[in-house]
Amino acid sequence: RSERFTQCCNHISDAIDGIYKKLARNEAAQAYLGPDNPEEPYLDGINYNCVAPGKRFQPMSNLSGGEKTIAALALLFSIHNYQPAPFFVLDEIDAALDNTNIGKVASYIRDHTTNLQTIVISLKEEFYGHADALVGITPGDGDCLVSKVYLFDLTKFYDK
Amino acid sequence: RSERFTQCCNHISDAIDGIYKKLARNEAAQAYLGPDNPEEPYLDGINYNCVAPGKRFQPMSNLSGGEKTIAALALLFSIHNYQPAPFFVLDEIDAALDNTNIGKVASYIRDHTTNLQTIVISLKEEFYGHADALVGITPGDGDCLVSKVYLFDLTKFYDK
Amino acid sequence: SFLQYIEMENFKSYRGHVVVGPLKQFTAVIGPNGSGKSNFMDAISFVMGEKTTSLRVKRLSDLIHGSSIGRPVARSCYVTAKFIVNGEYQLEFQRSVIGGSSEYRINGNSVSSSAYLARLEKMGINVKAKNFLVFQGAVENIAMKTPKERTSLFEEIS
Amino acid sequence: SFLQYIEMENFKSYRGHVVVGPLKQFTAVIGPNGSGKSNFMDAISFVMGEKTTSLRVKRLSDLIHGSSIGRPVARSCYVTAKFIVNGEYQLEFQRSVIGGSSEYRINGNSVSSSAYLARLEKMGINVKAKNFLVFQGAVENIAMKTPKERTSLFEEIS
Ligand SMILES: Nc1ncnc2c1ncn2[C@@H]1O[C@H](COP(=O)(O)OP(=O)(O)OP(=O)(O)O)[C@@H](O)[C@H]1O
Ligand SMILES: Nc1ncnc2c1ncn2[C@@H]1O[C@H](COP(=O)(O)OP(=O)(O)OP(=O)(O)O)[C@@H](O)[C@H]1O
Ligand SMILES: [Mg+2]
Ligand SMILES: [Mg+2]
Repeated sequence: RSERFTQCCNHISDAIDGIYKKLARNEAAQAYLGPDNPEEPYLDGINYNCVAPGKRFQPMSNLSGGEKTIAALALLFSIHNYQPAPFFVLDEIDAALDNTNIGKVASYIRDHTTNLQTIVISLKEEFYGHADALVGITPGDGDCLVSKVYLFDLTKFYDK
Repeated sequence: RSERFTQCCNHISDAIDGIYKKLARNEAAQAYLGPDNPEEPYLDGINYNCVAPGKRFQPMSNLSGGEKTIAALALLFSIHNYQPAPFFVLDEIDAALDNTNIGKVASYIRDHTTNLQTIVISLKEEFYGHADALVGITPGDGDCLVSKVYLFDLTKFYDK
Repeated sequence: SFLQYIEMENFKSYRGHVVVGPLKQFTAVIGPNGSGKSNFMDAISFVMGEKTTSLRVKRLSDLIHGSSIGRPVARSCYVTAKFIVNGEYQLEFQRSVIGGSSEYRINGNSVSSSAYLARLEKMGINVKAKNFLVFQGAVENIAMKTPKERTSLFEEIS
Repeated sequence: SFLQYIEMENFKSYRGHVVVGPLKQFTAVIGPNGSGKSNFMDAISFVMGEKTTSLRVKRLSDLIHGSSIGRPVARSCYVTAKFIVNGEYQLEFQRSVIGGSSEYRINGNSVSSSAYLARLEKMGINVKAKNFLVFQGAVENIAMKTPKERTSLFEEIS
């Protein structure tokens, strides 16, 4: 049991720096993940620290809203690297991201996630414009909300 | 003391329905604010309920992210109506709003807040495009983050 | 495996029988505020075994269409997830609310909840691992967990 | 009264002496992630009397430029808010961090914190009333307070 835990921990901490660099598209970005107590990792906590591109090492609580979102996605994709779920559902993860970071996240999803299917909910064209298909949901008539669903296959419209 | 409380409560509950209708630009929108215990309001809680346009009365926890943001702004502007602060600072309040609701909030700020100065932080052109002036902040060089500030007076560019 | 279709029957704001799909490698769900986008995510989370508090309701019966205004249109609702496995055969998971409790089916055969969840886990789907569903407003918290919380997350995954 | 300028001296990511303004009736602050927009809001909140936990720091000295990487550039920092009242005269509020504590000035004269906050309250500015500052990510919570929380909010306002 503790062997599997250590293996999981090592796998994710090896992967996370590379994933964070790819997500931020910047070799200067750094991510560290490791146990407080390397002898017996499952007894203590696991620390996570990101150094945003162009910045220096500081506590995670100093990060801005957008920087925290990128750090969170790096961790999520690193966990997937160890234990791949077949699909992700991400509800408005782009809310705190500026357009540059939205572009980076969208191209990471497109280029670096081969065995992963992604379903995102988004209000921003800069994000959902990268999708293969759009599921449009609109409110229909009724006493209470009735959701109507439309499907657009975008792969028909542009040559990928 | 309790007299002032009751007066405050009555003032805000009288104002909130009208403000919510103006914010949602829809006469079907309804907002209710009132004490649990009308005899002695300060002893109990104060209930707040919104009926989003096109919907029926339901608990506030059923509202979607965007609907909650509009309900929150209606309350904020109603409190201002009773006890006006000279200015507001709103940090990315548009994060959960779709473009239609962003337009509604921006025009409410422009048209209905005479004695209120508003400073918003936003990533969305659909929102900051309505401002009189833009304060642009960019990261400069340095060991740690150094914020550089630029100012654009937009009133010079378009006829209001 | 690949999630191809989600079918809903009287689930939250989806009235009657509604089929969403075929889904692609990268699918985006769009629409105005309050139209039912997060309800669609609740449908996927529900059929993957998520508990009611993560679905923004207090009781399972609140998931039935119309119960938000106290007038449920039916006594039950269900969601079916249709997967294609290795490009060949279809694998269907169905979870329904009947009366006040859940029923589970795999390819139409009724199974226990533990068999259902075990079969999902074999595909890498484990809602307790919180490694594939990111709910609205929750993304930043993933990075801000305490070291102890992270340890228990890794324990669940390994 | 109208907030015309915010002046900062070594406050958070603002190095040296930085003046922002003139501000207008409707001013928007824009810029990339992590550039210092919320730090600007922290400057306004700080000079209006907000406590350190709402400014995302543990100690007042963390507000000094450079302390985020353990290398503060100075022993103090300050923020000045310059108002125009009734279109005529200027009213300046200044709050600074010197050593580990705050100092307060109105129009250049040193005052106690209670005199400072009382003068702000006369203008309708009361940070305890939470009625004019909405921090990043906090807007939805305003509508979702419990009835009891709403009562204490109204008590503070009235
Ligand atoms: N059982 C139900 N039957 C019918 N409607 C329901 C039911 N449960 C919730 N709803 C409705 O669903 C709406 C919320 O939908 P949802 O949260 O999916 O919106 P959304 O599209 O995600 O919006 P946003 O973009 O603001 O996040 C509520 O207004 C509520 O009335
Ligand atoms: N005392 C300080 N000195 C220098 N830099 C600091 C100090 N305190 C915080 N910072 C920096 O400020 C940055 C955060 O800035 P801020 O939260 O204002 O970003 P933002 O523009 O609001 O971004 P977002 O759009 O993502 O919300 C951090 O990266 C941190 O390094
Ligand atoms: Mg939603
Ligand atoms: Mg910010």
